[in-house]
Amino acid sequence: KKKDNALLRYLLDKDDNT
Amino acid sequence: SPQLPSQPPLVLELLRCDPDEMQVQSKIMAFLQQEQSGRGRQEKLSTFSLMCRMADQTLFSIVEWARSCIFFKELKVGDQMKLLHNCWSELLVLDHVFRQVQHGKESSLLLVTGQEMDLSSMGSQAGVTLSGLVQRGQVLAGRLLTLQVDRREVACLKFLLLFNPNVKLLENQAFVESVQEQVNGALLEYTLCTYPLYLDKFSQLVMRLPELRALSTQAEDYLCYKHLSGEVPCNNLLIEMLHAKRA
Repeated sequence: KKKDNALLRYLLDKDDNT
Repeated sequence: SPQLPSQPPLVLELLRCDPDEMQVQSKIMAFLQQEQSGRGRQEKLSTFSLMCRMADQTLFSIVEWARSCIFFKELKVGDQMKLLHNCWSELLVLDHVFRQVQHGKESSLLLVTGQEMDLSSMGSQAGVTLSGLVQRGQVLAGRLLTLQVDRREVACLKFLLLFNPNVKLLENQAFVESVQEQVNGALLEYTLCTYPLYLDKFSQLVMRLPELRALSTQAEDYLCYKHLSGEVPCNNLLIEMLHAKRA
């Protein structure tokens, strides 16, 4: 089972909300 | 570097995505100094631990680079993660190796912080495995130096590593394949128009990629081993990437 890479997801996701 | 009007526009576009090296250097240097000042004077970090921190901070700049890149922005976060999981160590190794190409000295390493590290003293500090990895990096840097690789070509190689069509379970596989093809085509065209007397430069460059992958796999194995023996600083991007790929 793959562990979610939370830090990477955060880095890629940030600023992209609006 | 050569400035010919016939350069493929895509190559220039890829080059434009490259971060400012001095900016990355000072950011990482400032981070490490701040971290060191928060630590007691007695607790001096080992060379290996310092290298891990540098690699970790370099990874942050690699993610920043990818995020700002043409093509990459068009992918969903899920695909972006899969691509980065696949190639983070290759991008780190290429970053390191190309810095050594620019440094052009066999006796020392140029670190991402701009500091120079003497290689003659490395053997005793680093141990056999790490010294061997560094040495393989130097061999690869030597090959790229012989090929007279330039910044634009390296910008293309980074994209070829990032947009790897062999990555499994991508939502937008076709897009990744098309980027790989476009970049391959642009690199071929670039080498032919910029180095017209050097007909196999493209294939010579592309042949370095499997060598780079082999080296990065070895480096990952080494990191994994160090991590399992509790020697890698925890809670960082480096370890997260290692977990994601190996899990």
